[in-house]
Amino acid sequence: VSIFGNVQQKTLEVFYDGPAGKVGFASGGCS
Amino acid sequence: KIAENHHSHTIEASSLFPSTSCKSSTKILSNNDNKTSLKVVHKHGPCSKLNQEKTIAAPTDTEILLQDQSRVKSIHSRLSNPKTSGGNDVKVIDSTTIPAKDGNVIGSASYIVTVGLGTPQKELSLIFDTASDITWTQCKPCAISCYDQKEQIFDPSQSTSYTNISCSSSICSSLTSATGTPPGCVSSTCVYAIQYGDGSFTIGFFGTEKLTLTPTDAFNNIYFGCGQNNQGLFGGSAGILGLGRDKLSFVSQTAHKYNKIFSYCLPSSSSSTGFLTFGCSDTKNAKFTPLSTISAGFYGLDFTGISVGGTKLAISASVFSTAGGLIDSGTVITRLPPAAYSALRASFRKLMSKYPMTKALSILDTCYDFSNYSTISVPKIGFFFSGGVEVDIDVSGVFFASSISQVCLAFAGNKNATD
Repeated sequence: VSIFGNVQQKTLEVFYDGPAGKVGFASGGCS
Repeated sequence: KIAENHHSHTIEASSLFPSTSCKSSTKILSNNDNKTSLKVVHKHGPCSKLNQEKTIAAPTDTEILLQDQSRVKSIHSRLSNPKTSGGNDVKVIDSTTIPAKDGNVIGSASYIVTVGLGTPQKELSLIFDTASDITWTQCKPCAISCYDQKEQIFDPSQSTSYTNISCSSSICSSLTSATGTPPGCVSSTCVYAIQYGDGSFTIGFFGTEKLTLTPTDAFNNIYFGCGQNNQGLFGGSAGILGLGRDKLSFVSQTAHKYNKIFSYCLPSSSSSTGFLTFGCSDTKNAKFTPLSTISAGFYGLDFTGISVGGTKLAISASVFSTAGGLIDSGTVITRLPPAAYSALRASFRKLMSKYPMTKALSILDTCYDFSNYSTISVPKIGFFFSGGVEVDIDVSGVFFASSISQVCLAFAGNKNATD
């Protein structure tokens, strides 16, 4: 499988929405 | 970062490395009725209390990459051997032998949060892991073995809120799907066992305890593993906070409060901080892609394309769909199908051709020597996911920097197209 690893996730806010079955990304999430 | 245009970042070469002191995020961690936030730090950076006094050695870059490869192998193994098949019963407490028919994943998972456990509560730093289901910590009396951890080892006998789970309980039986290993039974108490892909493992009593995230958000009777035989690469942390999709994960156990919604931000370097939030956050700037059905155990993600320097690479959609994809908080380096990685590497090398290349670092084969540069220009890299979502990687996510003379593109190819 392809795996989106944690180096590439840096500073993105990564959202997990189980009930809606979706994953989201927002730039500049840490600041 | 000095400058940015549509297609590249210009950065100071020195910014590729963490500073020696911790700089906390400027983001205010606000808590309210709907959400609770914890600070996230890198296990081995200056923001981590596990790193103070440096009594526990950090792994080398090569060790980190080797551990990461073990983690990826165990993910592949788990996908090809779903954990519902059961297996031989486990030898517990009196032995270190547990079945290795598949592997849970640990590798170099390296971001930690601090939670409170028990009554009175004891602070414990746990690795948070979206590919683990069970939350566990080392417990006294460490009947067989405990590895070195920075904080005091949790002692259930000193907590008024600890309870053992009985072997006859249905929740004990459900350990098979969450751990890949059928439960054991000692003196009528349920025993869990988890073996990780790199050979690390934890075995102990399955119990319930009060877990406190913040002074206003505490949960009674959270199922967790109280480890009596713990060995492996946990880097001084007290255990794992399992954020996977199984019904025993912390996310599922707190669904009544947070509805299985959580988010996190991993900091740009080990000398800064991020956060882990349970419950609804502000998502107005977020782009969403559907969770794919690659596996019930992982958060599946459908990759559809890659752009480098503003140009979308010519990669057939079938290259990504052949094996599927997932997102993982614990895998360090993004893995791509061989054809996708080749295209990314070729384009990146072309746009970076003004810089001298140097020797490979373990699984990373595109490395540069920036010794003679004070600033560098780095092409932007973007990922496309199903639903037309494009996510630009931050410049901190492009390289894995070992030293100024060996800074490597932080992507790797899988061995086979079907991996």
